[in-house]
Amino acid sequence: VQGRQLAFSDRRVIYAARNFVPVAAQRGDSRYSGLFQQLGIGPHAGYRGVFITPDGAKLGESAALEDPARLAPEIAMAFRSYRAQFYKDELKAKFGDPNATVQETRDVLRKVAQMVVEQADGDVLAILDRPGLPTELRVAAYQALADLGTSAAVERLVEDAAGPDAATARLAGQALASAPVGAAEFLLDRLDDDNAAIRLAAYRAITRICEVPQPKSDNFWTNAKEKRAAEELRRVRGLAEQCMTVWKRDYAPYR
Amino acid sequence: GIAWPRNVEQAIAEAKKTQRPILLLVEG
Repeated sequence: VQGRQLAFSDRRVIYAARNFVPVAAQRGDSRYSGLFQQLGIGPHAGYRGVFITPDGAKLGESAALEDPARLAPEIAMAFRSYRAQFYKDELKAKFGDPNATVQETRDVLRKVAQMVVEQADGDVLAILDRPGLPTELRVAAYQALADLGTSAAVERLVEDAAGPDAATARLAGQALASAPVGAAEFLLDRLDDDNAAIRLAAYRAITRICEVPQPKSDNFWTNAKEKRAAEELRRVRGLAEQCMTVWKRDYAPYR
Repeated sequence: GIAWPRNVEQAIAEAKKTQRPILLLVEG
Protein backbone atom coordinates (compact mmCIF):
# COMPACT_ATOMS: atom_id res chain seq x y z
CA VAL A 1 0.00 0.00 0.00
CA GLN A 2 2.85 2.34 0.85
CA GLY A 3 4.43 1.71 -2.59
CA ARG A 4 1.17 2.60 -4.30
CA GLN A 5 0.79 5.73 -2.24
CA LEU A 6 4.31 6.73 -3.19
CA ALA A 7 3.70 6.05 -6.90
CA PHE A 8 0.57 8.20 -6.88
CA SER A 9 2.53 10.97 -5.18
CA ASP A 10 5.20 10.90 -7.88
CA ARG A 11 5.18 14.08 -9.98
CA ARG A 12 5.48 12.15 -13.26
CA VAL A 13 2.42 10.05 -12.36
CA ILE A 14 0.44 13.07 -11.14
CA TYR A 15 1.28 14.94 -14.35
CA ALA A 16 0.44 11.97 -16.61
CA ALA A 17 -2.88 11.46 -14.80
CA ARG A 18 -3.91 15.14 -14.76
CA ASN A 19 -6.55 14.74 -17.47
CA PHE A 20 -8.17 11.64 -15.98
CA VAL A 21 -11.13 11.49 -13.61
CA PRO A 22 -9.77 9.32 -10.79
CA VAL A 23 -11.95 6.85 -8.88
CA ALA A 24 -11.30 3.74 -6.76
CA ALA A 25 -13.43 0.62 -6.29
CA GLN A 26 -13.05 -2.70 -4.46
CA ARG A 27 -12.82 -5.70 -6.78
CA GLY A 28 -15.29 -7.51 -4.50
CA ASP A 29 -17.92 -4.74 -4.63
CA SER A 30 -20.98 -6.46 -6.11
CA ARG A 31 -22.41 -3.14 -7.35
CA TYR A 32 -19.67 -3.04 -9.96
CA SER A 33 -19.48 -6.72 -10.96
CA GLY A 34 -21.08 -5.91 -14.34
CA LEU A 35 -18.58 -3.12 -14.97
CA PHE A 36 -15.61 -5.31 -13.98
CA GLN A 37 -16.85 -8.06 -16.27
CA GLN A 38 -17.27 -5.60 -19.13
CA LEU A 39 -13.70 -4.39 -18.54
CA GLY A 40 -12.33 -7.94 -18.49
CA ILE A 41 -11.24 -7.77 -14.87
CA GLY A 42 -11.42 -11.29 -13.48
CA PRO A 43 -12.60 -12.17 -9.96
CA HIS A 44 -9.03 -12.76 -8.77
CA ALA A 45 -7.46 -9.70 -10.37
CA GLY A 46 -5.00 -7.90 -8.13
CA TYR A 47 -4.51 -4.17 -7.74
CA ARG A 48 -4.53 -2.40 -11.06
CA GLY A 49 -5.31 0.86 -12.75
CA VAL A 50 -7.80 0.64 -15.60
CA PHE A 51 -8.08 3.42 -18.19
CA ILE A 52 -11.61 3.91 -19.53
CA THR A 53 -13.26 6.31 -21.98
CA PRO A 54 -16.30 8.31 -20.74
CA ASP A 55 -18.45 5.81 -22.68
CA GLY A 56 -17.02 2.87 -20.77
CA ALA A 57 -14.61 1.49 -23.41
CA LYS A 58 -11.33 0.19 -22.05
CA LEU A 59 -8.22 2.06 -23.18
CA GLY A 60 -5.79 -0.16 -21.30
CA GLU A 61 -4.63 -1.06 -17.85
CA SER A 62 -1.54 -1.06 -15.66
CA ALA A 63 -0.49 -3.38 -12.88
CA ALA A 64 2.67 -1.33 -12.22
CA LEU A 65 1.03 0.60 -9.40
CA GLU A 66 4.13 0.63 -7.22
CA ASP A 67 6.57 1.69 -9.90
CA PRO A 68 6.15 5.31 -11.07
CA ALA A 69 8.78 4.89 -13.79
CA ARG A 70 6.54 2.28 -15.46
CA LEU A 71 3.16 3.61 -14.37
CA ALA A 72 3.56 7.19 -15.67
CA PRO A 73 4.32 6.16 -19.30
CA GLU A 74 1.44 3.66 -19.25
CA ILE A 75 -1.00 6.36 -18.13
CA ALA A 76 0.41 8.76 -20.74
CA MET A 77 0.07 6.15 -23.49
CA ALA A 78 -3.59 5.54 -22.59
CA PHE A 79 -4.26 9.27 -22.66
CA ARG A 80 -2.52 9.73 -26.01
CA SER A 81 -4.69 6.99 -27.46
CA TYR A 82 -7.85 8.65 -26.09
CA ARG A 83 -6.73 12.08 -27.31
CA ALA A 84 -6.00 10.90 -30.86
CA GLN A 85 -9.45 9.33 -31.10
CA PHE A 86 -11.10 12.36 -29.49
CA TYR A 87 -9.44 14.67 -32.01
CA LYS A 88 -10.57 12.49 -34.91
CA ASP A 89 -14.13 11.91 -33.66
CA GLU A 90 -15.00 15.15 -31.85
CA LEU A 91 -12.72 18.04 -32.64
CA LYS A 92 -11.64 17.77 -36.26
CA ALA A 93 -15.14 18.30 -37.71
CA LYS A 94 -15.82 21.25 -35.40
CA PHE A 95 -12.81 23.14 -36.75
CA GLY A 96 -14.21 22.91 -40.24
CA ASP A 97 -17.81 23.77 -39.32
CA PRO A 98 -18.70 27.07 -41.03
CA ASN A 99 -21.82 27.41 -38.84
CA ALA A 100 -20.02 27.10 -35.50
CA THR A 101 -20.68 30.01 -33.16
CA VAL A 102 -17.90 32.00 -31.52
CA GLN A 103 -18.63 30.24 -28.23
CA GLU A 104 -18.51 26.78 -29.83
CA THR A 105 -15.21 27.55 -31.53
CA ARG A 106 -13.82 28.98 -28.31
CA ASP A 107 -14.83 25.81 -26.44
CA VAL A 108 -13.05 23.66 -29.03
CA LEU A 109 -9.92 25.79 -28.69
CA ARG A 110 -10.06 25.45 -24.91
CA LYS A 111 -10.39 21.69 -25.22
CA VAL A 112 -7.38 21.59 -27.54
CA ALA A 113 -5.39 23.59 -24.99
CA GLN A 114 -6.53 21.59 -21.99
CA MET A 115 -5.87 18.20 -23.59
CA VAL A 116 -2.70 19.34 -25.43
CA VAL A 117 -4.02 18.07 -28.76
CA GLU A 118 -0.80 18.66 -30.68
CA GLN A 119 -2.36 17.24 -33.86
CA ALA A 120 -4.64 20.29 -33.93
CA ASP A 121 -1.97 22.98 -34.22
CA GLY A 122 -2.64 23.38 -37.96
CA ASP A 123 -6.39 23.75 -37.31
CA VAL A 124 -5.71 26.46 -34.73
CA LEU A 125 -3.35 28.29 -37.07
CA ALA A 126 -6.07 28.24 -39.75
CA ILE A 127 -8.47 29.96 -37.34
CA LEU A 128 -6.00 32.81 -36.89
CA ASP A 129 -6.07 33.41 -40.63
CA ARG A 130 -9.85 33.88 -40.74
CA PRO A 131 -10.77 37.38 -41.90
CA GLY A 132 -12.39 39.57 -39.23
CA LEU A 133 -11.51 37.14 -36.42
CA PRO A 134 -13.12 38.34 -33.15
CA THR A 135 -10.57 39.23 -30.45
CA GLU A 136 -12.13 36.65 -28.14
CA LEU A 137 -11.22 33.89 -30.60
CA ARG A 138 -7.80 35.35 -31.27
CA VAL A 139 -7.05 35.21 -27.54
CA ALA A 140 -8.32 31.60 -27.30
CA ALA A 141 -6.36 30.57 -30.40
CA TYR A 142 -3.15 32.16 -29.12
CA GLN A 143 -3.62 30.46 -25.76
CA ALA A 144 -4.22 27.10 -27.46
CA LEU A 145 -1.04 27.53 -29.51
CA ALA A 146 0.91 28.47 -26.39
CA ASP A 147 -0.36 25.45 -24.47
CA LEU A 148 0.45 23.12 -27.38
CA GLY A 149 3.97 24.57 -27.59
CA THR A 150 4.71 22.83 -30.90
CA SER A 151 7.31 24.21 -33.30
CA ALA A 152 4.63 25.60 -35.67
CA ALA A 153 2.65 27.09 -32.77
CA VAL A 154 5.66 28.82 -31.22
CA GLU A 155 6.79 30.08 -34.63
CA ARG A 156 3.46 31.80 -35.21
CA LEU A 157 3.31 33.26 -31.70
CA VAL A 158 6.78 34.76 -31.84
CA GLU A 159 6.13 36.21 -35.31
CA ASP A 160 2.86 37.79 -34.13
CA ALA A 161 4.44 38.96 -30.86
CA ALA A 162 6.97 40.83 -32.97
CA GLY A 163 4.39 42.06 -35.47
CA PRO A 164 3.49 45.64 -36.36
CA ASP A 165 0.05 45.76 -34.68
CA ALA A 166 0.69 46.59 -31.00
CA ALA A 167 -2.57 45.09 -29.66
CA THR A 168 -2.12 41.81 -31.53
CA ALA A 169 1.55 41.66 -30.58
CA ARG A 170 0.65 42.09 -26.91
CA LEU A 171 -1.90 39.25 -27.03
CA ALA A 172 0.54 36.90 -28.78
CA GLY A 173 3.37 37.84 -26.41
CA GLN A 174 1.21 37.27 -23.32
CA ALA A 175 0.14 33.84 -24.55
CA LEU A 176 3.68 32.86 -25.54
CA ALA A 177 4.97 33.73 -22.06
CA SER A 178 2.60 31.11 -20.61
CA ALA A 179 3.80 28.30 -22.92
CA PRO A 180 5.22 25.10 -21.42
CA VAL A 181 8.98 24.88 -20.96
CA GLY A 182 9.33 22.73 -24.08
CA ALA A 183 8.41 25.79 -26.17
CA ALA A 184 11.65 27.48 -25.12
CA GLU A 185 13.55 25.04 -27.31
CA PHE A 186 11.99 26.59 -30.41
CA LEU A 187 12.73 30.11 -29.19
CA LEU A 188 16.44 29.82 -28.45
CA ASP A 189 17.42 30.13 -32.11
CA ARG A 190 15.31 33.27 -32.41
CA LEU A 191 17.53 35.05 -29.85
CA ASP A 192 19.96 35.56 -32.78
CA ASP A 193 17.30 36.50 -35.34
CA ASP A 194 18.08 39.25 -37.85
CA ASN A 195 14.89 41.04 -36.80
CA ALA A 196 15.34 42.93 -33.49
CA ALA A 197 11.60 42.65 -32.67
CA ILE A 198 11.78 38.85 -32.98
CA ARG A 199 14.90 38.73 -30.78
CA LEU A 200 13.15 40.80 -28.12
CA ALA A 201 9.93 38.75 -28.26
CA ALA A 202 11.93 35.52 -27.95
CA TYR A 203 13.97 36.92 -25.04
CA ARG A 204 10.87 38.11 -23.18
CA ALA A 205 9.14 34.76 -23.66
CA ILE A 206 12.11 32.59 -22.67
CA THR A 207 12.75 34.57 -19.50
CA ARG A 208 9.09 34.19 -18.48
CA ILE A 209 8.70 30.52 -19.50
CA CYS A 210 11.90 29.45 -17.74
CA GLU A 211 11.46 31.93 -14.86
CA VAL A 212 14.92 33.40 -15.47
CA PRO A 213 15.76 35.73 -12.56
CA GLN A 214 16.46 39.40 -13.16
CA PRO A 215 15.59 39.66 -16.85
CA LYS A 216 16.78 42.81 -18.62
CA SER A 217 14.31 45.53 -19.56
CA ASP A 218 13.59 46.40 -23.19
CA ASN A 219 15.85 49.48 -22.85
CA PHE A 220 18.84 47.28 -22.11
CA TRP A 221 18.76 45.91 -25.67
CA THR A 222 18.68 49.39 -27.17
CA ASN A 223 21.58 50.71 -25.14
CA ALA A 224 23.77 47.76 -24.15
CA LYS A 225 27.26 47.29 -25.58
CA GLU A 226 27.71 44.19 -27.72
CA LYS A 227 29.75 42.41 -25.06
CA ARG A 228 27.14 42.90 -22.34
CA ALA A 229 24.33 41.84 -24.65
CA ALA A 230 26.23 38.67 -25.57
CA GLU A 231 26.86 37.92 -21.88
CA GLU A 232 23.16 38.28 -21.11
CA LEU A 233 22.18 35.97 -23.96
CA ARG A 234 24.73 33.39 -22.75
CA ARG A 235 23.30 33.59 -19.23
CA VAL A 236 19.71 33.14 -20.42
CA ARG A 237 20.59 30.28 -22.74
CA GLY A 238 22.37 28.44 -19.91
CA LEU A 239 19.45 28.80 -17.51
CA ALA A 240 16.90 27.89 -20.19
CA GLU A 241 18.84 24.75 -21.06
CA GLN A 242 18.91 23.68 -17.40
CA CYS A 243 15.18 24.24 -17.15
CA MET A 244 14.55 22.27 -20.36
CA THR A 245 16.60 19.33 -19.08
CA VAL A 246 14.20 18.92 -16.14
CA TRP A 247 11.19 19.36 -18.42
CA LYS A 248 12.40 16.74 -20.90
CA ARG A 249 13.04 14.28 -18.08
CA ASP A 250 9.98 14.75 -15.86
CA TYR A 251 7.18 16.19 -17.99
CA ALA A 252 7.63 16.01 -21.78
CA PRO A 253 7.30 12.18 -21.97
CA TYR A 254 3.95 12.34 -20.15
CA ARG A 255 2.25 15.10 -22.17
CA GLY B 1 -0.87 12.96 -4.44
CA ILE B 2 -4.02 11.97 -6.29
CA ALA B 3 -7.30 11.84 -4.35
CA TRP B 4 -9.40 8.71 -4.97
CA PRO B 5 -13.14 9.26 -4.60
CA ARG B 6 -15.08 6.01 -4.37
CA ASN B 7 -18.27 6.82 -6.26
CA VAL B 8 -17.93 5.21 -9.69
CA GLU B 9 -21.29 6.51 -11.00
CA GLN B 10 -20.29 10.05 -10.12
CA ALA B 11 -16.92 9.58 -11.84
CA ILE B 12 -18.62 8.32 -15.01
CA ALA B 13 -21.00 11.31 -14.96
CA GLU B 14 -18.05 13.67 -14.48
CA ALA B 15 -16.11 12.00 -17.32
CA LYS B 16 -19.08 12.32 -19.69
CA LYS B 17 -19.62 15.95 -18.75
CA THR B 18 -15.98 16.96 -19.16
CA GLN B 19 -15.13 14.43 -21.92
CA ARG B 20 -12.17 13.21 -19.87
CA PRO B 21 -11.19 9.56 -19.53
CA ILE B 22 -11.40 7.69 -16.21
CA LEU B 23 -8.57 6.18 -14.20
CA LEU B 24 -10.22 3.42 -12.19
CA LEU B 25 -8.10 2.06 -9.36
CA VAL B 26 -9.26 -1.52 -8.76
CA GLU B 27 -8.40 -2.69 -5.28
CA GLY B 28 -7.96 -6.47 -5.24
